[in-house]
Amino acid sequence: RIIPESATVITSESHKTQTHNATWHDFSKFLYAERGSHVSGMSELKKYFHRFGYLSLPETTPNFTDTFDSQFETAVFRYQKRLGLPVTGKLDSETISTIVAPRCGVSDAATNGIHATRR
Amino acid sequence: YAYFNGKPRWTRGAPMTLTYAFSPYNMIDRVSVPEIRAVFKRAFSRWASVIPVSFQETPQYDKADITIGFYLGDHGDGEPFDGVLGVLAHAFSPQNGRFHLDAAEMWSVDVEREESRVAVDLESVATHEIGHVLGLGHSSVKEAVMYPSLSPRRKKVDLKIDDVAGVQSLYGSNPNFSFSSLLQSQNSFNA
Repeated sequence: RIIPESATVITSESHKTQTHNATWHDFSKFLYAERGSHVSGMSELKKYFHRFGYLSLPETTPNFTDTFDSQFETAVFRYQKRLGLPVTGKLDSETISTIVAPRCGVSDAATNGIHATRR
Repeated sequence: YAYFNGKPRWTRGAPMTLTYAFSPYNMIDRVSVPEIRAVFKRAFSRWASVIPVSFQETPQYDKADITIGFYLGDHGDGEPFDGVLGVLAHAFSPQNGRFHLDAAEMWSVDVEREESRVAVDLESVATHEIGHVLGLGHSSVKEAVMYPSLSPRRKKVDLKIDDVAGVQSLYGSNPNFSFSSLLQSQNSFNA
């Protein structure tokens, strides 16, 4: 069990101090990764995307790889669109901040498409 | 707003009353039971104010429509909790009624007075999960209660237009609710 004091505090670009999830804060090392990148541990981030409904398990290999491939890029696009983030397909700072934030365990894939609210 | 696949909702005769109960065995020490009960009462009443559904606490856990409990790690539903932060809670779609919170979190009923950097506002999470219990999925509107993430020490309990429109499309509107008053309160907040 990770004790509360072990949570990492990161100062963001806007100088706001944020406390990030100790479980997922390692994902901040993937900041600015994009298609073609190969970063050790990226398979863990792919598991996160799989868990919340954005990425299917690989068909050809037994596990996720550490390569930012086209399938993962599609998942990032989908995640950014679903969570109202700028849709870049890259792991930019806003996307990484959202990924490491604590969240509800209900999969985003458990729900139907978004319905627009008429203003 | 979004629904669960198949758009499940509670179906009871009108007027609809759903009962909720706390697990007698799976609670936490950090927040007292009366405080937890008060937090959930407020959270349920927010949803009840916009739809023609009321919520009533019952001591009969086995017979309640909605069952609430705090659990650690693997608690038997295939969705184990992960300790401090990470996943905070989860709830099931209608008409299952199970509502689980991660007992490892630093749950708080007053985040402004909390010293812990990882304190999580219980009322905000309760309000969000009740949305799931009622049939709402995750929203892409960041300000909405049904947005999936919540930063530590952040309080987000007021239903936004997106939340209200979503739940009213499932249950209809509470006759005492008016969108104009919601818009007014949101505008004054934004101002």
